[in-house]
Amino acid sequence: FNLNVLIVGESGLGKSTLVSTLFNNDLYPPKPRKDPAAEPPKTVEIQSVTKDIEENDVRLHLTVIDTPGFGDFVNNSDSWKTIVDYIDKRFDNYLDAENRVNRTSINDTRIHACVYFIQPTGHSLKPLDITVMKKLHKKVNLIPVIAKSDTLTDEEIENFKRRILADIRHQEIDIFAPPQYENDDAESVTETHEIMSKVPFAIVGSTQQVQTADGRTVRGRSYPWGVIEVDNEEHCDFVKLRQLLVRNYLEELREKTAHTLYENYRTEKLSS
Amino acid sequence: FNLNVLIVGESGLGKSTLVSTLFNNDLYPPKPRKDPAAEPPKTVEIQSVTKDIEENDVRLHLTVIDTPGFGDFVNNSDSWKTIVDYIDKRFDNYLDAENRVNRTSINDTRIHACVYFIQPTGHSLKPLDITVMKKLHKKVNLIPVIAKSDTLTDEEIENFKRRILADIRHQEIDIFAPPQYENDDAESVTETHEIMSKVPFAIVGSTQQVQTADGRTVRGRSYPWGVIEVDNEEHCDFVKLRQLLVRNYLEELREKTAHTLYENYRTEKLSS
Ligand SMILES: Nc1nc2c(ncn2[C@@H]2O[C@H](COP(=O)(O)OP(=O)(O)O)[C@@H](O)[C@H]2O)c(=O)[nH]1
Ligand SMILES: Nc1nc2c(ncn2[C@@H]2O[C@H](COP(=O)(O)OP(=O)(O)O)[C@@H](O)[C@H]2O)c(=O)[nH]1
Repeated sequence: FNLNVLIVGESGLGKSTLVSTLFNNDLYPPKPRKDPAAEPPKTVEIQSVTKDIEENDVRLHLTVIDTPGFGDFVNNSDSWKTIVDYIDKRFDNYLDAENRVNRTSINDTRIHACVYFIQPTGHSLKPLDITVMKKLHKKVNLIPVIAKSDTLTDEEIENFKRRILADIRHQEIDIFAPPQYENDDAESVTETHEIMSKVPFAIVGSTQQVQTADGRTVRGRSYPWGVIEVDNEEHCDFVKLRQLLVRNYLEELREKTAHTLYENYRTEKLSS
Repeated sequence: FNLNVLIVGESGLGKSTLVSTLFNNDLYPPKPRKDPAAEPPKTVEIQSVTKDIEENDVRLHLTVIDTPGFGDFVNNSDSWKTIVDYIDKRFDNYLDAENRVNRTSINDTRIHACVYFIQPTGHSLKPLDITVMKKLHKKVNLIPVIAKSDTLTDEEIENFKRRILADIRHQEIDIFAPPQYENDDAESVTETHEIMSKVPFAIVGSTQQVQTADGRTVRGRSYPWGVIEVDNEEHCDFVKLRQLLVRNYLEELREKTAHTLYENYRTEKLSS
């Protein structure tokens, strides 16, 4: 059961932390301390980590693909190219594998979801966000999240989400939504609505165990003025993101990739 | 008594809020809600607001210059140009005024300080920060601050400050420090050290009055997990920034601008 997730966002938005939080273990080795004399990278890189994890008795062969350098340059005009090429290459590999004589067990390395990190400015999407999301939304299931949402008060999050969704609608950007079927039972309709009404998810990540004021030990961030709890739905939407990715819509993400995004790519490629 | 302060940083780092917090009143009119269909600006703009304020019985003719658009484009290679041109133009105006026959009362519009907002990534300075600070540091008193520092825990702030200062030293960027004199009394040496040991100031801004858990009403930000107090030095360095700008080093900022930065500019200009 392959799940390939692409993580996109500028440096310092808590991407590595979120990945470790999602899979409840430090997926990445600790980052080396940056030497001030070190030359920063000149192009966007692709880094991928694979791990077998178990979720609800489902064994997942999880690959997380990070994109260090994205959005970090003075000039980010080409930031998206490396990423689009990478997604296309996975489609091409699948196309080749499908065309072989022996294709009983194709290794599915296509990207099933792209988590896009939005900087918590409080205003709305940045030009770079819009540019990149428009390059990606037809090729991958796009899941925008508000990074480091503990920067924003509840009221600011509500306004920010509204403005982001207005930008997304205005720019005609497709973001992932699970298909709804006529015969869905009431419970699953409600559950879908509960998860999707929180999009874009306001997330907080942490692998640190901290003490709350009332003595509980939780994953969170400890400030002089209080402790934010990652798994507390009153504090952020982390739980919802996790449910979407590895519990409720795992199948939908893979199917939409295989039956819609890949097929569209294949059709375009073969007819050009 | 003129004080002209330039505010530089990308959108959403809390610059307008900080300006209003510094001068304890809403210096800017409330921002209009951005229409998603609105075309974002294509170049960096200069916006300036002037107000007479009173500080410690000193009447200040304060001008705050904002730079909307800075750092907000996909390609920010020219982000600094408008700002450097603006600073140079103030120097040129002063040069012209100095050369007139009647120069008894020159209006000093030179920039006395530039507060540079660093995004709280937790890592270190971004390429844009370094590029811009190097363009500005010989022309204006540079005061770097960590924006929205309530995003970072105390430990993260300490590490971040250390890495920023290492970058600044390595890149040979001059940041404002008040001159120290042989005959300074012990109290002023201690006071200088207390303020300067906090650079870059980790700031938080807010003009909202909120209730703390123990019932006090303070300027701050109210989160579900706690209230951060702007004027509480255990929570952030806002008080230190304010002391530097409008209390302790007001004279030093104006003198260094007049006697060093302006004179260097004048010498370069007249000898080229
Ligand atoms: N406020 C806040 N800080 C976070 C969060 N997640 C990570 N951080 C901190 O942000 C800094 C950068 O995190 P990192 O995961 O390395 O970001 P990346 O560069 O996007 O991979 C570190 O100091 C983290 O502890 C979060 O949800 N909220
Ligand atoms: N977490 C945090 N948010 C802040 C702070 N100051 C302002 N904000 C919020 O950040 C958002 C953008 O602030 P604004 O002052 O308009 O930023 P500007 O674009 O740099 O002028 C608003 O929602 C503010 O309430 C701060 O110190 N900490």
